[in-house]
This record gives sequence, C-alpha cells and structure tokens, in this order.
Amino acid sequence: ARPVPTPADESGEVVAWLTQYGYLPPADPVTGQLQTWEAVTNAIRVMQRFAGIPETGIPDDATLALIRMPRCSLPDVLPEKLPKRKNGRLWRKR
Amino acid sequence: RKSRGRRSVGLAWTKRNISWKVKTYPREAQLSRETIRALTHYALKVWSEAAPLTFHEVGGPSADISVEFLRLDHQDGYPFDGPGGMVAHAFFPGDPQRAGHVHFDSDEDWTFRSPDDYGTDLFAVAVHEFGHSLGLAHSPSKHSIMRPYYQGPVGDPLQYQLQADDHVDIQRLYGSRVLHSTEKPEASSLLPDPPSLPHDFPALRSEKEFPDRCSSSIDAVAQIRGETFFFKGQYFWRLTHGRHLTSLRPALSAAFWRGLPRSLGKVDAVYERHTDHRILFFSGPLYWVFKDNGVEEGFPRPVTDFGLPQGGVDAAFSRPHDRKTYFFKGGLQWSYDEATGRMDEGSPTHTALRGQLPTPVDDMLSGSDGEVYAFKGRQYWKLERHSLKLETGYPRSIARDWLDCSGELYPPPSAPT
Repeated sequence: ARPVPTPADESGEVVAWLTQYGYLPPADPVTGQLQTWEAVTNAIRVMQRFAGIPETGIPDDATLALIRMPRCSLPDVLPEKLPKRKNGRLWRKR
Repeated sequence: RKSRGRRSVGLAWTKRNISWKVKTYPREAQLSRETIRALTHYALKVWSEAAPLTFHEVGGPSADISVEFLRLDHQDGYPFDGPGGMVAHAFFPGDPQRAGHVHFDSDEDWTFRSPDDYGTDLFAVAVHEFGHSLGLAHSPSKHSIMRPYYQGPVGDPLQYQLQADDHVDIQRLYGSRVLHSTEKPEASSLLPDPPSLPHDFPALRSEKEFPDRCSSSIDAVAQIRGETFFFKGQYFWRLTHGRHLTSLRPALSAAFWRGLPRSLGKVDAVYERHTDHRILFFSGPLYWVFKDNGVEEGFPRPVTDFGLPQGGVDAAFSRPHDRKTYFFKGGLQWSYDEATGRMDEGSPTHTALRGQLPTPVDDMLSGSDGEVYAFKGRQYWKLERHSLKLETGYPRSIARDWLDCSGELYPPPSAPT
C-alpha cells in the first residue's frame, strides 16, 4: 500500500526538517522541488528507525511529535554518509 | 556493535589535556555565571571520567573548547530559532575553523534541577554537546546522551555517569582511563576544589563562598615574582606575566600560602620584599612573612614592628628602585627603608594621594616596569612613578582591564562603588 500523502502545510515542514538533519540532501537548485514522495518516505523511515519509533514511512503523530521536540542542531546523518545517488532518479548528477 | 561503530565521526583531539572557557553568557538567565561554569565543569568531567582526558578552565582569550550563548543567526550555518526547536550545537574536532566551538541558544530557559516542563536542563545538553566536541555523532540509542532529542534532566551532575554505549564510544576514540599509582590528580595545586552543587536550587554554595571577580571590589593587590595577585576575602586570582588570568575561579589563599590562617577574613595588603624576595601579608594588627609559599617561623607578629599603628594598614607597595616600601592608612603615608629596616624620618606624612583619589585606597601596586597603580572599589588609577601624580584617563575598571570581564559589568559602572 502506498503511504497516504500528508497535508501540504505539514509536508513542507517535514521535508525541511528531514533536509536539515541530513535525512534528505539539500534541494538541488536545478531540480528545485522535485523531491519525490518515495524519497521523502524513505527518509522518514530512516528517521523513524533512528528515533526508535514505528517505521510507518508517513509523518504520523509520533513522527510529528519528534519533529517538534527540542533538539541539537547538528544533523543525525552526516553529509559524507548520505548516498550519492539512489536508483539514478533522486540525486542525479549535474 | 555495528551501530556503535557509526557513533563517532572518526576524528578526535590529538591532545589529551584540553582547555575550556565559557566565553559568553545568556543575557537574561535564571542561572548565574558561577552555576553555568560549574555545570560546564561537571559536564566535561563526565567524559574525563570515562576516557584519559583532562579538562582545565582558562581565563585567556583562547581555549580549546569555548562555550558561548548566542541567539538566532550567529553566522555559523546553524541559526538558532528562539525558545524550543534547536537548543544547542557543537563542532567536531576535525572541523578546521570551528573545532571546540560549543553554542547554546541564549533564548532558551536554561535551568538546573528544575522540573521537566519548566525549561531546558543545561547540564544534560552540555554533556551531549561536549560529546560532539570530542568527536561523537548522534546516536539512535534511547539511553544514550548522544540521542539528538532533548529528553529532560539527567539527574544530579555530581552523580551522573555515561551509559555503557557512550562509555564504549568515547573509549573508541581516546582509549580507556587507566589510573596508575603515580598519577597525580588532574587539578592544579593552585586551584581549590571545583564548586559543588547543593540541592537547594537555585542557590549554589559556591556563589556564597566565592567572590565574583566581575562585581567585587578587591582587598589587596600584589606583584609577586612578576605575577599579579588580586585578593578578595579568603581568595585570590592570579595573573601571569602577560596579565592572563590562570583561572576564572579564585583560589583559597590559605591553601596556597601555607601558614596563613584559614579563619583569616581578608588581607589588607601584600607585597614582595625586593631585598630578599620574601612575601609579606598584612591583616589587621598582624603580619606574616613567607618564603615562597611557606610561612617563616615566628609569624605572625604585630605590625608595630615596622613602626606602624597598631590597627594595621590600608595598603602597601614596595618599589625595587629605591628599596622602599610605602604604607598607607587613612590620609597618612609611611616610607620604610628595607635596606636599613627602619622607617624614614618624618614618617608618617600626609599622603601624596590626598585630593587626587578617594581615601583610604584598598591597595597599591608597583608594576614590573615601575608604574604605580592605586585600587579603590571596582576602579583603579595609574600614577606617575616618581611624583605619584595621577595620569589622565583614569579611573578605569579593574574587572574589565585585569580580571577578564569583557561583558556588561554589574552593577553598572555608574553605581556608587
């Protein structure tokens, strides 16, 4: 089953948060907003696994609660540990 | 085991003796500066108890680990966002420009021993951030202090110990701490024990005991072996030749100068006698003579030995170039010839300071190149070395110019001293 899309206002917050803490790469100035929801879903899963909450792949209440928790500003996934590309689709070479 | 391997970023300090300093403090804080420094000390100690690291506080401008309280965008790529959200960050040892920088959001309600929902526990966050400063990344373990989410207070700073995972991770970077029988304690012999944290939040026992160098007047100042010592109550601050404070925290005078009574409330004057480099302490009707930091036999003795009044002196300073020591009491001044061991004829006279400075002065100091300073309250004046006439541009702040208080001084300088 495909995950249920999140409301637009929350999805922006979630994507920004995932990017800030290293789960998604920074938006490419060329591709702009072309982050696919598959990438976002995977990033959410990684984030949920790291946080020790159920891996639903959607920004459920537990995920949103974590996103709004006070925290350290450093990323959880350090830049050098991000995958360079994924299936040739998400992080294409310039 | 695999997850543990991800925890460190693979870079560590090459040195094991690491200096630290709290560079700036929150503007409107519930916690005093002393509390913040004490919590910093204990947060670092958590790591040094697990790994062969020692941390020491320094007063100079540079430190390996520098702690700052900053707000909003502070130009490091990690802007703060007001209360909540991002509360702190620290840079890894491998960061060429920013290694050792630890930033706390000044807009948080930083607390200590306070209920969970009342604010953000500074000690818990500090232990986490110092983990980054030492090379640890975030951990997925719910019990790790390196979990990225703030999870509330972690308990008593004096009792707190790292969880097993954190213990292993820091030891992967620095090895384990092995105490040899010959190993000396980490603290410098000059420093008193770190301030202890009592349970009666928010008061700290240390705050009651230790004078605050940024707001205190001083009792006496002396130049000894080229270093400058500021005395207040039972404590002193020490400045090296380059006028760098050896520690922001004052040391107990009686612990360093062995033989000075611990019950001594304060000293009136201290100077190094240039004829034999003995160090003389004056307090009320008595004086002590020290060879290095041990008292000579037969002391204390009455100050009347010098021909001084029984009640003691306000200030004293010794000048190598004329081998004289000048004593001050109220509006009077005595000139003592160290070579002959006698008071100069005509002493006492009305002090040359009369009309120039508020009297009595707290103390006077003859600097290494002959300059003379007078200290009163929280201010000091520079005097022309021969005539003792005031130089222009004074008074200036003792705290700012000597005691490394760069921030806003309190009470404000306009307040009566």
